[in-house]
Amino acid sequence: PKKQLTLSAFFDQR
Amino acid sequence: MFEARLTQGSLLKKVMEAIRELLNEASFDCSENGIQLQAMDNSHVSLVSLNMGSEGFDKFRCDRNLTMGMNLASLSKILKCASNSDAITLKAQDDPDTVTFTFESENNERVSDYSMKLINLDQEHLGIPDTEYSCVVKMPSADFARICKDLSQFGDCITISCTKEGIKFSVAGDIGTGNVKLAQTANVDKESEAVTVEMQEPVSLTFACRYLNHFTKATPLSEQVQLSLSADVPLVVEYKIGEFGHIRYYLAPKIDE
Repeated sequence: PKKQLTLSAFFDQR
Repeated sequence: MFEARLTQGSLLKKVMEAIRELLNEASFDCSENGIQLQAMDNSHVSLVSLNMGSEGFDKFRCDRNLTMGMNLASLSKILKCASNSDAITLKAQDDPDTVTFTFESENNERVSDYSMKLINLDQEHLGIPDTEYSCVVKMPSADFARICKDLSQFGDCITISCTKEGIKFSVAGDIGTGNVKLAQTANVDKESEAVTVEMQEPVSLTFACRYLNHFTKATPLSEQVQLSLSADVPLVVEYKIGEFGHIRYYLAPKIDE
């Protein structure tokens, strides 16, 4: 099984 | 005052089709440079970044920057009332609570207008870092759509592997496995049919089919799609909008538990 990452792990909140 | 007229109104209809299944609502940011939109899907796994430059409109006026929050189901209803050959004009006052859409037929004999209430959206904006991608692949958009659709039958996620020879899409599921390999095309008559790979380092990443299939709703916008991949960062799937814009989808990868 693979885990789905979210974009918050990569992109900063502005 | 904001006013933007697009003779080729079908482009706006296609843009709508390309985002409406992924997003419930979104803010359209208007400035003298054009119209931009950035929004994540509810689960924050994917992000849509739309840019339509003012130079692509045959009339574009934006006296003050403004943000128009729209319910996309409502917007979709309105744009469905436009014919593909209609010119579409968007109009809003400064600090608006409604936006008006005017559809004009080619011979100007039929003019319809619809106004829509805007909504206040407290949307998070993400800073997307400039990234040098290890692999950038350009391929026919219809082919990408077909591969995503075909492989989705067999599993929830697709592994995209890229080497200098080409790109490979793989799926594994209960009934078995599937692979589609595309070699870099040596020479093709039509640029739109080419597969090109710019590779610094080989990459292999896994993504959820569900989102990839949503992205392919943008296929009617462009004959080519560009996939940008680097290890452990989101995939970028880009479709050009005419000569003046693009729609980019970012998708976070799936990793082994």
